[in-house]
Parts: sequence; structure tokens; C-alpha cells
Amino acid sequence: MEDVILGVHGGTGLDKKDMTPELDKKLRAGLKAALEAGAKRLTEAGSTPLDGVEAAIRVLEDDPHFNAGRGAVFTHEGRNELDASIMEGTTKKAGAVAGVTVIKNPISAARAVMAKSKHVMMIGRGAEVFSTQQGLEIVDPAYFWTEGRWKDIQRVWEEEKAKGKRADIEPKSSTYFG
Amino acid sequence: TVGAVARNEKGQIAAGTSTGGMTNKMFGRVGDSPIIGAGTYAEDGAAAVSCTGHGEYFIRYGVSKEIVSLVKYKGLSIQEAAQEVINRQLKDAGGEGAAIVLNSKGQWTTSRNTEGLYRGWINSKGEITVRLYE
Repeated sequence: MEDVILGVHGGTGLDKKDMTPELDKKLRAGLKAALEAGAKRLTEAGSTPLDGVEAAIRVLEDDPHFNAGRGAVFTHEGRNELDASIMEGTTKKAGAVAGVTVIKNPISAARAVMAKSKHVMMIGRGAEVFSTQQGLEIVDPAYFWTEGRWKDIQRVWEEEKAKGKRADIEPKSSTYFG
Repeated sequence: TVGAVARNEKGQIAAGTSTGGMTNKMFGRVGDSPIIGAGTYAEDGAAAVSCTGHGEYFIRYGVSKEIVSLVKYKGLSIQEAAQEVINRQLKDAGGEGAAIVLNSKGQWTTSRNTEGLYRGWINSKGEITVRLYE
């Protein structure tokens, strides 16, 4: 494929047999919206590839059908812990955040770490405090709750309860990655 | 997991990845998405890469940097490099996942060893293509 200016992915997703026409439509719409937002930002005067990447990913983070931001899966403890990173190829500057729970758009936090700190990665509370100081949007952890993901973790808990032990951490299929 | 790769008319490129991780992960578990060289990497002249999949494998195999290194040092095309890493090294090790790759010339490829990969791309004419399993 030639002449591409922006590409996105939304994970490896469900097994095909589990896909519904309704979800298929929503996923395609989400990817298209991300491409449009990223390309629009990318082609504005003075923009950089980083701008396009951030704009596209923010759309996917805000879409509850993808495992990032609002559609994030749950931990064993029933929380949403988010990770993100960004890197630009000219100077090889990079930024990342891990284990954050209240930052609405972790990709913007990763970019802030890259651009506004002397570090590459921040985790947990430190990343959240830094993001707050940088003026990024902070949300209640409940913002990331979605019914489908909640049902997923409940199924795991029920399986563990039935077996009397913690479920195997090894994923059984790509559905675990959202 | 979601991700993006982009380039401008100067051939500058960038990559990013964001995720909620894997269902039932342990408190404090970190996957490959925030690890530079595992889930995300970009280098002008070589490639920009964003990955998705079973993070523990992507960390151990340094997947995104490995793809870039094969392009940079071995002269492989981005298609060859992505296939080598995702569908040989990673697959042989039992790691499931995928990568999207874009280079400074606007060449784009994806590689996966899973049934699906939700993905899309847009060219300089504004033409959009979206694929899930096909």
C-alpha cells in the first residue's frame, strides 16, 4: 500500500464468529472517525505526525467499543488501569504513562510526558498528578466503566469462584485483549 | 488496544498506542503498549510501528523495535520485517498479536497472527479504507 498518511488499529478483537452486524458497523464507524480526525489534524498548517497520531487515538479512546480509554477492560480487582505511549521518529523523543486511572485520554498524557518533562515514562499517581498539572482532562474512574467489559470480568470471577482459584492469567483467545 | 502511525510530506513519522490492557490482569500489571520498543516505536527513514496483542510476548521480543531494526539494518521491506516478527518469531513463541507499520515513503502494511485486526488507513487523497477480518 502506497501514499498512506495515517493508519490506525483498534486491536485484534473478537473471534469472527462472535461478531454481530451491529458491532461491526460501530467498529468501522469508529475507525473511520479516528482516521478523519487524525488526517484533519495532520493536514493543518504547522501540524506534525504526532498531532495526527494523538488526534486519531483520542477518538478511539473516547469510543467505548475499543479497549482503550472509555472502553478499557477490567483488572482482576475490577478497576480500569490504562497505559499509553507515543514516539516521533525524527528526534526519537518518546513519552509514556502506565497504570493510570483518572486521565480521560492517556495518549495526551504520554505526549505531555514526552514534551513537558525530562522523562520518558511516568506511572500511577505520579503520572496522574503530572497530567493534572499540565491541564489534561481528569475524570472519575467510573467514566471508564462499560457494561460489556463489566460482564466480561464478572464471567471471570464466576469461573474463579467455581474453580476455587484464580483464573489462568494466560489469555484463552484474542478476546482478552479487547 | 488502539494505535496510530502517521507521516507528513517531509517523511517525518510518528507512532502511538493506548490500551486498557488485558481482561483480569493483575493490579499493577503493565503490558507492551507503554513500553517504547515493545508496543510502540518510530524512526524516520525506517518505520513507525504500533502493536496490539499479548503484551508479555511483545515486551520480551521487543516487537516494534525489532521490526524497525530489520528494516534499518537488514534492508527488509516493511512487509517482510513485519511478517518475520509477527508471523515467525512471535508466532513460533506462542505470542498472539499484530502490528501496523508505516514508513517515511507512505508505504503501509499490517501483519497479524490472529483472526482479526481492526484497522484502517487514509491516503493523501483522503481515501479511507477500513478492515476488520478481511
